[in-house]
Amino acid sequence: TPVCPRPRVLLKAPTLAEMEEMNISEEEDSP
Amino acid sequence: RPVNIPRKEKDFQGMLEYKKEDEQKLVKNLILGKQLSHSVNLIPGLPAYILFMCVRHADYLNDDQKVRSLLTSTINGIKKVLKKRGDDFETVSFWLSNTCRFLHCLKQYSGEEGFMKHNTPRQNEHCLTNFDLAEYRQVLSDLAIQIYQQLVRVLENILQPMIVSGMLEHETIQGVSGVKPTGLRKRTSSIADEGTYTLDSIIRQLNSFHSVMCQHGMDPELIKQVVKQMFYIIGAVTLNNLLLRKDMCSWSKGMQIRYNVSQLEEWLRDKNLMNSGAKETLEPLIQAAQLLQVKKKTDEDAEAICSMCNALTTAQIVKVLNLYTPVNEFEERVLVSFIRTIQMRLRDRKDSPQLLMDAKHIFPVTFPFNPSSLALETIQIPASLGLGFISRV
Repeated sequence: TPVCPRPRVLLKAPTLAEMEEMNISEEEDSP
Repeated sequence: RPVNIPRKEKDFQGMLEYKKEDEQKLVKNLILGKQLSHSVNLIPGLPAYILFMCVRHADYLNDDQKVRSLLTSTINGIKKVLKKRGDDFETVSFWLSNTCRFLHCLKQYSGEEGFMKHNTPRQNEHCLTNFDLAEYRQVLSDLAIQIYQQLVRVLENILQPMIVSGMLEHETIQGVSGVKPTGLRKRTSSIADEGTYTLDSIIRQLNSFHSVMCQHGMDPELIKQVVKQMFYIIGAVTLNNLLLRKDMCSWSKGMQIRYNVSQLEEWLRDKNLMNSGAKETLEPLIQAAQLLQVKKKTDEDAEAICSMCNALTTAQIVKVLNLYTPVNEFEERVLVSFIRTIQMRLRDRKDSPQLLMDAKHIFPVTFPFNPSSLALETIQIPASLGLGFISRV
């Protein structure tokens, strides 16, 4: 019996490298 | 006045509810705040379970933004703490263990059959219902690789200064070298006797690393990989120094090295790590030590050496033979003609011309799936974590 009857929605994730870039720009933005 | 009615554990669903505006406080208190890595009374992997139970609640609410935001803040928080305290073995070991546990939770409760084989029926009820977090699992796996590499750099920095002294210079077998008066030798009990590390210092350091990793609940398969990497570093640094120092190439040093290697093997046996592949990484060093001890005169000796030293390159074998220095009247210098014979015998080997081992080499790491039998609904959050703003659901 399938435990989860509903198909789940795939949450798209940025890659670790993309997250790093986002993080760097955040840090640059902050005073 | 509200009355706090205690609930039975079976009433909990293994989720943790928090307000969106408390997300940063959650990350701050759980990841960036107190040094949980140095706490001894926590359930191993507790931060990972807490974060996963928060993800479960956001998934239950079908709030994709809340899930995404928590996962991003968690990953950035872990990276931040490792940037701040990334040279502390306990911190790095703790977050490697927790990142892996978090990754295992995301698999164990993903709803994918392959990851549910060992789940109890109750655990199956706790699977994520709305979101497939496979892409975030990949990001966490990449993060775990980064943390693993950081852990290797940290332990390398700690071990590096001990290796030459403990594995090569310090003599624990009394009276074999014939060069130093034995009565003047230092005691071997202290970790750094006048700046000198002994084999005992190395063993104690290995014990310390191992105990920290166990305390943090690091996956046993991952501990094996860390230990294999540590042994590789010890073997490579020792061999490289032996290949550069004439005073380390004698019969008695061969004896000392073999004794030291046997102690390291004993340590592996004691920790039940003989199947980690760690011992095999010492093979080039073991063979170099044997090479220092075998007879090096006849054609038969040459043949024996060539078949014995299959983990050493021709350049390394020839170098050891060239550096070999008799320290007493029972030993003889290796004749140039013998070295020529060895070179002739090995000319078809086509091995690399490199003399030194790459001591910075890191074996590829894997994180085999390791589901937990812990029931999420039983997990309680110690007040000391300062997470009073989240509630069990």
